Amino acid sequence: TTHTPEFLGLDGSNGLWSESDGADDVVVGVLDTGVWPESRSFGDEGMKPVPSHWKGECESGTRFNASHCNKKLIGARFFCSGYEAAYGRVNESKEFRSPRDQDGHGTHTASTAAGSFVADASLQGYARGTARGMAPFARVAVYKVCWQGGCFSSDILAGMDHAVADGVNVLSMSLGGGVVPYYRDGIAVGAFTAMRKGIFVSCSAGNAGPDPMSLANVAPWITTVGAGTLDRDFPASIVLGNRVRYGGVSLYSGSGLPRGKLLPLIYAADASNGNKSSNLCLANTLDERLVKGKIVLCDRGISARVDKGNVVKSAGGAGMILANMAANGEELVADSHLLPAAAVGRRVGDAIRRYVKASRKARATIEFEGTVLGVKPSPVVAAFSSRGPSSMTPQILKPDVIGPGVNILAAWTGVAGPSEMKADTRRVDFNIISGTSMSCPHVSGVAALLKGAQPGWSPAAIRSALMTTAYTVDNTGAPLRDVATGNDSTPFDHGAGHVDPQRALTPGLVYDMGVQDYVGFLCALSYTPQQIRLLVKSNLTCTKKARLRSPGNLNYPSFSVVFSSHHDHFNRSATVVKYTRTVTNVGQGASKYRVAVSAPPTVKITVKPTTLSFQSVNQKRSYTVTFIAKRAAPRLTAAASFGSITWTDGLHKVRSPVAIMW
Amino acid sequence: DGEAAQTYIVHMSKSFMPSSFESPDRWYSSLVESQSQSQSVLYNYAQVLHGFAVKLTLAQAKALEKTEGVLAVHPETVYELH
Repeated sequence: TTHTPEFLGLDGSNGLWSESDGADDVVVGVLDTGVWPESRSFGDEGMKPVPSHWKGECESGTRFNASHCNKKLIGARFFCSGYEAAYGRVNESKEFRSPRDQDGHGTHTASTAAGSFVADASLQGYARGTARGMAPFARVAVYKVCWQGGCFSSDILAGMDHAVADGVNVLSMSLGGGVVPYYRDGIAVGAFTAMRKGIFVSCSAGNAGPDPMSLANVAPWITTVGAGTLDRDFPASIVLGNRVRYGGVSLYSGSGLPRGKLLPLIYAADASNGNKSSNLCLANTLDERLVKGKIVLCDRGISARVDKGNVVKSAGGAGMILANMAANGEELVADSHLLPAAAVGRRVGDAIRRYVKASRKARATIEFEGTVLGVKPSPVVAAFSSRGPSSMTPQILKPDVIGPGVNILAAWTGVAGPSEMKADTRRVDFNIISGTSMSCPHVSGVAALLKGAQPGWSPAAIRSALMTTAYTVDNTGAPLRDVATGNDSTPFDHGAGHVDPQRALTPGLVYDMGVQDYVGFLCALSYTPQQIRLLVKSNLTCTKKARLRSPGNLNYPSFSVVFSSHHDHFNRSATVVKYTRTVTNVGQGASKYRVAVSAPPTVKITVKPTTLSFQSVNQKRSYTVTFIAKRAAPRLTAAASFGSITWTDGLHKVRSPVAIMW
Repeated sequence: DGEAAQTYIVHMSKSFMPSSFESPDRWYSSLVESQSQSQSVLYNYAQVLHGFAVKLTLAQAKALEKTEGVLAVHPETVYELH
């Protein structure tokens, strides 16, 4: 990517960068749509020999053989037996039956995590700069498990099975499904073993925001990554016939609209061929006679944004303005449309809709203004980023963190256009796309750097470092905002906050965990021994010692409290919740930490003890947090309050977000 | 439809493997053959779980679930890119 290293503070040669020694012994496994090996992002110039622990292979198939691998791309496998069992044999004239990436998604995510340096990268001039992954010297191993018909759990499990055996150190998975019990969820089942073997697993949180409880990949042994914006934008101005100018975004790079000339503007709802959904510019809904030569205002929703542009283009439209609805708020996601087009937020969309309605001869033009940096405020939580609380285990706060996931430039396949549509015959080396799929590999790459710098840290320790050092204010100094509402975002939106790689290198304290902790968590969920065995893969019983008092008692770096009007099954009043945590000193030897609590007015939070003293590195100290509801459940059933618990020694700030629900 | 086949993930307990089998893979194959002559194991899993993936009818899956050594038989699910 061309700007996220700077945005994440990874552009210097000190700190995490030098401490990790480039993380060149670290292998990032990416389960996705495969890889385009000819991309310069997978060049291996100057790279050291393949790590000796590596057991992976490069498998042959359609237009792919072992010679496509090198010292950067050290593994490439494909898994299609589950897919073929459902759909029949892969049609090799339409889809590569090999690790080669048809789609572009896998090439994009792999290069984001660990792509090599590529000078002068851009998408047709947009976002120009030197592209690189977050861990540019780490190795990449791709496991193609997603095909045109989806990603089948039998293939995903096979990919994970091989990734573990091959010796990956980090697993990056930008995919997900519905929420099911952990023992039935292939990703959670596979990730448990990976975690047990010391592999850090990061997964995308999903793009089902801003609806609450819309998260995927919520198992506590997985790091769940939401998406935020960068301080980069691709502005386009919409100039109306009344001379009012509005801001939008666009990645359009063609010949543009006639200079200095306003074209007729029509709202798609007024250009229907009889279909009621024409406002959304769905296929076969526009009347060509009404659209031809005009700029068409389309509402966002239902179909892909680029598809709407194609519908307008096919109907003879000269351009498109794509206006957000309430669900997307002011979020501006730029697309590489096939016709001159710009996206605008809801407020601007409403203003343009009003203008069109009020004007008999509505006119407009779009002016494309390239790339700008330094946008404020940023980061902002993306509207599409899935939100907590976790519907599976509300006592575990998810997502864990957010990372850059909006308008991300990274490498692309050689067989698909930047809009990903069949009709798009353009071919580009890099593409700009958005999603939690894009934020996940950022965190995977940062985790690879941390793994390089701190090889002894467990996956839980790495996640803890990422979470407790994450920041919650934007580049204006104000609390992080949610672009869907314009309001401050909450830990249900951003988790612990936005990742801060340099600070994650020196977290001071970590909330460490191992298999036994997770077993205690599963026991607290009242899973049967057989269900636990499906995850843990060994015989275990939930002894009194092993069982946590509640799932929220897991040694997690965040707190999620659920008050209820009932007594819990230990007959304790559920208006008092008590959690214990144990922190491990990973800073300098002797240190003394003091606690600072930020509590919502409705809840009393007490921490005991209030100071933690350490004499040596790796020493552990425990503390207890008591949450007491000051009043009965608020009338609103979805009511939630938020706070934080921060331990400081003057040098480090170890911050845990707190979410409280009734 | 009990006759429509789909892929199942079969979780096994290796401790139940009869000594006559040289490897879990052979054991899994024999279990599948006992349910269906026309189907074969799609994948054997050795790391992330002990077990295999196989395409079966619902009736065959239910019968397999009752076999000694089988911990669970879960229908395959489809995930999507984010």
